[in-house]
Amino acid sequence: DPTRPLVINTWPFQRAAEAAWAVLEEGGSALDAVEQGCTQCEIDQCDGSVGYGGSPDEHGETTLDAMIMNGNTMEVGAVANLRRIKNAIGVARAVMEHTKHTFLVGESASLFAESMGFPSEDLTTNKSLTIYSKWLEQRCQPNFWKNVIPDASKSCGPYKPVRGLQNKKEIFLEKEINVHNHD
Amino acid sequence: TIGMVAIDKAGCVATGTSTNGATHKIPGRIGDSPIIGAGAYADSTVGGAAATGDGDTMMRFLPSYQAVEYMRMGADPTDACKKAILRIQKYVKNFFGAVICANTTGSYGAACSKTAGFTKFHFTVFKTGLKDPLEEVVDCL
Repeated sequence: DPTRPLVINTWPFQRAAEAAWAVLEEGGSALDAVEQGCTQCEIDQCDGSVGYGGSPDEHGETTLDAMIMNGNTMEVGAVANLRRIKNAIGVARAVMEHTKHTFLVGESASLFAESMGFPSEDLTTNKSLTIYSKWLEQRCQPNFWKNVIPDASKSCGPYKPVRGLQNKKEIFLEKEINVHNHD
Repeated sequence: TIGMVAIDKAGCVATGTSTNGATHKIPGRIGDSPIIGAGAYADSTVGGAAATGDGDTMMRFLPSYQAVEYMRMGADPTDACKKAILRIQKYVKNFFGAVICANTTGSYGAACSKTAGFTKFHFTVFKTGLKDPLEEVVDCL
């Protein structure tokens, strides 16, 4: 079929597409191509939004999320809030290949990854530390809290819930999610 | 975040995502990327789709699953992506996000939701006949 193979990915992450294409061109599977393509982006820290050293959380830690799906068998492997492991898509593949589960999260996912032979490494970099430090200097702005005290738009936490909220229709709040900060 | 759809020579479809999520997220928060049907979805009888953007919003609407289902119902990939975006916009007018779609006949497309500072979406394609990956761009809805 002249229309195959095909790789398409979000954003102008060309090295990821090249890595995936290299697998397909050699007759490899779509699953291997996706794993290699996403792994390349994790290595390259694409856009700062993929891989180690980016998007620190409120504690300054970088954690990773990944998922892989086989459209033939409908098998899926996924990990989220993965700590200390750089190759998140590889761990997602391992969940699919070596467990009967679909989705592992948090510290337990990291322990699973270590047991599968993935190296445990610090995901913090000077860049992520700088991002975190600046955020602290800016009184923890922006953040994702609402209906808490102290006022999260002005102060750092710890926060406590505001009591006595009336039921209202959900309002989708403006968030600092953009081309440099996204899922 | 990267979301990827690959179709091999045998016509098998796979999808994947990888991300470090939103900056300054509350610890423990995850977005749409690892959620099946939200960050990506694949069905080798139809095609695949992957999403990117504001995961807290997008994960509520399963846009990748929705796009694949639109393709199953006969929509071409571009229309399927557009419909998935428009469906979210019915509830959240100015959300930030984009979806890429590809079907098993080799057609592909993308769509995005316009927000301040985001009016075009760039995505990458590698297909037969190309020596290098091709960067394509679509105007947001």
